[in-house]
Amino acid sequence: MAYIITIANEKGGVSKTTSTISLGAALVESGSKVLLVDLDSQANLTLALGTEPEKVQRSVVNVLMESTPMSSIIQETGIPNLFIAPSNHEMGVAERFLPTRSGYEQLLRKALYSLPESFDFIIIDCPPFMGAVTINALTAADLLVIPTQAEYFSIYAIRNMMGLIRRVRSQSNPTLTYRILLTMFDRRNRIHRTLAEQLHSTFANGLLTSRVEIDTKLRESSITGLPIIYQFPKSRAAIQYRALAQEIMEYAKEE
Amino acid sequence: MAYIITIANEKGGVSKTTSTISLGAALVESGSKVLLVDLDSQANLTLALGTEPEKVQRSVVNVLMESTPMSSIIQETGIPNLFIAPSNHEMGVAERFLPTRSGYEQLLRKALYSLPESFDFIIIDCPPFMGAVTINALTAADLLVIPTQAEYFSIYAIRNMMGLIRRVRSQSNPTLTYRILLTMFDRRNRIHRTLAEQLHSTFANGLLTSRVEIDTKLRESSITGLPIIYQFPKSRAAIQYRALAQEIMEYAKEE
Ligand SMILES: Nc1ncnc2c1ncn2[C@@H]1O[C@H](COP(=O)(O)OP(=O)(O)OP(=O)(O)O)[C@@H](O)[C@H]1O
Ligand SMILES: Nc1ncnc2c1ncn2[C@@H]1O[C@H](COP(=O)(O)OP(=O)(O)OP(=O)(O)O)[C@@H](O)[C@H]1O
Ligand SMILES: [Mg+2]
Ligand SMILES: [Mg+2]
Repeated sequence: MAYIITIANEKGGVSKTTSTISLGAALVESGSKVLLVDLDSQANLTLALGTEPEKVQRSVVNVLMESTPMSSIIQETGIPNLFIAPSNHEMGVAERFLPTRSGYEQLLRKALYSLPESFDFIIIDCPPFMGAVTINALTAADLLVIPTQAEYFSIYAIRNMMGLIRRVRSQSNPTLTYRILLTMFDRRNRIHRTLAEQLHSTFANGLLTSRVEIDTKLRESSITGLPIIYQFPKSRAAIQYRALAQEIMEYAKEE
Repeated sequence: MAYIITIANEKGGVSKTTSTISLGAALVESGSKVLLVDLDSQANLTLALGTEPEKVQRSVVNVLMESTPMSSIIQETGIPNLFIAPSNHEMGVAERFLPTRSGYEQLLRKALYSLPESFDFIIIDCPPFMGAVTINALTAADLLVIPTQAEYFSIYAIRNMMGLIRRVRSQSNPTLTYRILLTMFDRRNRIHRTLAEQLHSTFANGLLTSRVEIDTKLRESSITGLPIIYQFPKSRAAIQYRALAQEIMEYAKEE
């Protein structure tokens, strides 16, 4: 049974998509078979792995709205053992009409549980919106990773998210656990250092030990369609996402 | 009649909220009376101006869903001539149920047009989601300002937005015009410089002359609840947002 990781935060631009790709590739590098699932109508994950979202005929939207089997929409990425379930700009349709179906929050979990292929990890990238689509991802998750910047609005968003986690635990996923990932961290910035300490004292064990610092090479790799660990294997970001992959693998083993 | 500016981009974290506050304050400083409207369920605009969203009983949600008069929810901000129509975390409800009402996209425009008070400018902050709430803001707008970073996913988002602008023009707001604002620009970064040139050659006059560079003082001012031009009046960001205000005032005069 695959270990399912959801990457979500209502706050926009906190490195959800970048973390999904980078962590996925680092897990593949250490020998795992990984499926990445794009739930965002922006389809940045699909785009970053080299597929033009406009050209995607069948996507996760069909899986959620028409019970299309997930395995029929999975594509290769050109990187062995890394696969993607792509999104396209129809995802807004799912956001609007899913809530009209009873039990809608379980649709993604059912689709992932009935996959014939065996993956070691499934990582789900979410839109910056806490609607029906993200609730599906929280219901399906073994672990919720919340990327956050050490900035005021991002930290405020975590507080809000705690309420949603409690609700999902009581309604559809009692074993949902979360871990916070500090991203885009600039150690030279006083605000970043102060707010990172605040995160540490507020969340203690809820915060992953691994953190990802600002690294402009991540911007370059999103343009070329290659995950950072392949494009710049010795970069600071590649090293830090490998450490994150190790920590996540340890965490998954303990579960 | 107030000049209505909508600040929107599906891409998250491109400085929509920061630009709304900073531009609003710079317009007030040059003698205008300004209303800021928070349409985001994150309610970062409301929070940044010192109001705890959990304590907001009546918000823009009531205006959209129950035809509450806009003037009855407008609050002062402590800065003379700067007012706010606050949001709270119920805005997700509007996102879900507005589309069931025919003509739903005109609700915000009607509410703003029937305001008894006279404002010179109304600036609307949007969530990073192109749903019913953002469509209301596009329908109400005289000018759409699209903040963007000089980064790959942000620029891709602009391409998508052009389709939505065409649709809104043909359905509910024929005179909608847009201008792109380059934000969080780091002139030392090669990717930023290259992609900024690309933006210039692709969009030419569609790009505002003013640009806002990376300035950590903006992070500080979002914590204290004071717009940058009051907290750090001589900072680079304060100077750049004042220049933006001048350019917008020129543009509004020509219309
Ligand atoms: N550690 C980092 N250092 C430098 N740039 C980064 C880093 N992580 C992400 N970025 C860049 O920051 C921007 C935002 O990241 P990304 O798009 O992954 O965030 P997101 O949370 O997925 O955004 P959205 O809310 O729009 O889905 C992107 O342009 C990305 O290339
Ligand atoms: N020019 C700038 N220099 C440095 N930091 C900035 C700048 N503009 C915005 N920021 C910071 O970047 C983060 C993102 O900005 P902001 O929250 O305004 O973006 P947004 O587009 O409103 O995000 P969302 O999509 O979540 O609504 C905030 O923490 C803000 O303080
Ligand atoms: Mg993303
Ligand atoms: Mg915002």
